This record gives sequence, structure tokens and C-alpha cells, in this order.
Amino acid sequence: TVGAVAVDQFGNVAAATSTGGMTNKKFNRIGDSPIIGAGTYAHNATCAVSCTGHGEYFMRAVVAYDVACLIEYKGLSLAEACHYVVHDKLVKQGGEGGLIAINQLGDIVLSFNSEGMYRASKKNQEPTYVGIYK
Amino acid sequence: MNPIAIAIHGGAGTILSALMTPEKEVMYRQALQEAVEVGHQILLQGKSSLEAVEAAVRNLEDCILFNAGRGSVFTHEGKHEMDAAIMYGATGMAGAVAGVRQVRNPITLAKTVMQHSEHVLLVGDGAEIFGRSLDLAFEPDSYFFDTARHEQWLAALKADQVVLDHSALPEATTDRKFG
Repeated sequence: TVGAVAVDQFGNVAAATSTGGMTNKKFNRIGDSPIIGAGTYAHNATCAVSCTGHGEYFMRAVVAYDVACLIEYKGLSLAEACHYVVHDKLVKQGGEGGLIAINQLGDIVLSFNSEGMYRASKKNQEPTYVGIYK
Repeated sequence: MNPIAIAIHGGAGTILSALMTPEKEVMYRQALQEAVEVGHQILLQGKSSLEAVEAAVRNLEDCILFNAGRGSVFTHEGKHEMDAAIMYGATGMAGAVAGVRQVRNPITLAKTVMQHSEHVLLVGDGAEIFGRSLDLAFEPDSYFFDTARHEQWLAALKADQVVLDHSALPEATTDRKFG
């Protein structure tokens, strides 16, 4: 699975996720990536989120929208909302994976709770960050 | 002026640290750097975040290293079924496709659903017919073939397991650490 989140000079955010699914998957199984609110979500007032991981858990927990709701209704910061969902809610349910998220201010969060995560980000003219969590 | 920023992530299709050679790591880092800078350049040109995320994901879909687009893993039947979604925070509009085959860039098909239909999610051959009707790029199965993925598939078949992007290969299962 791959994904991107971005904010432009007008303050508009966007999210995109694309996946080849799971090796050896059967019965036309679909994961969270194409499900708006589960694997992909964007709203200017809260954040843009793209998820990667064990899709069934991300669907049940409606992860991407859950992050936005914690910001909108509970007033959490982007980092707090992402950390709570990925390291508390998901882990308790046995869900492996992570997400990337961004808001209108250009705050970037790269949360994950398992190995095999590949990340990169770039803000304004700052140096490009590239990270592989093995 | 609002800050511009972009972040990307990539799952590599069951490549674990045990299988990650220094040469491979350089390739992955270069691919990630290229994709994030493609998206960042679009933001620098004053274009929208929607165009930036699509361009960055297209770049990753075209790269055989990642489990999406060209580098997609094999299904049980030895095929490639792809899913994608895109959403724009300014309008709340969204587009998505699921279970599509032979589409070169599923993320562009998802954006086409958003911009040229009244739907959000199209699946299977209906989504493919929609994409062909708008002249999107399709590729033969051979375009999606990769030896490493094929070996992962054979290992998963043998172990009768369905394997995640980042989880262990059946025979390469090692004690897993969690971030």
C-alpha cells in the first residue's frame, strides 16, 4: 500500500491511498484503502489521513475518520489523535500498521505500530525527510 | 501564505528487515525521495494538494518496489487486484475504485470517478469499463509481473497464508518488534 497527504498554499488538504492488496488474497477481499473514512479521509477543518496496514482493523475502527473526529469533537492535536488511534485503540484490537496525516498548518504525523514502514515528507523548503522502519 | 507540505508512505509487500539488503535500502530511499519531491514540486508551482497527492502516488504506483500499481502483489489466483481512493479536503469530494485489474494508475481512476461521475466508489470490471471509456491507461498482466513478488506468492500459497505488505514471509517469520 502507498499513500500521500498534502496541504497547498491555499490551505486545502488532500489524501490519496493506493494498494495491490494482500499476497494470496481470495474471494475479492477488499481492505480499508478504498473505503473513505477507513483508509483515506480529508477535510480542511481537521486533517488529511492515509492508512496502511491490516485493513480489516482499519475498517472496523474507521481509523481515518476517527482521527478527524478526535480533533473536531475532542479538541486533540493532530499528533495526539494519531498516537491515540494507532498506539492505543488499534493495538488493543490487534491491528498492525500505521498512517500519515497532515493539517492546514502543515503539521505532519507519521504514526505506525509495526515494522516494514516506509515514510518520506517535505515541508516548505526544509530538507526532505526519508525514513524506513525495519 | 499557507505553508506547503506533503508526506508519503509505502508498504513494500512483505519485505522484512531480514530481506532488506543495503542495496535495496538505497533503492527504497531513492524511490521515496523521488515521489515526495514530485508532489512537493507541484505544491511549489502553486497547484493544489489534490494534484500533489495524485502525482506522488502515481510515482509510487509506477515503481515496482511498492505494493501498488505496477508492483502489486499476487492474489490467490495469481492475478493483480488493485484498490485506490482520493479525497479533497476543500470540497469533501472523494473518489475510489476497488478490485480493478490492468489499470496502470488506480489513483487516477479514483480521481476520475470523483471528477467525472456522481459516484464515490466503483468496483471490478464496471470500474474498468468506466476507465476505458475515459481513455485511461491500461497495461497487460506482464507489466505487473515481478519475480520477487511471484516468489512471495508461491511462499504464501505453500503456507496457505494471506500476507500483509509489511508482515513476515511465512518462512521468514522472525520475532517482530513494534514501534
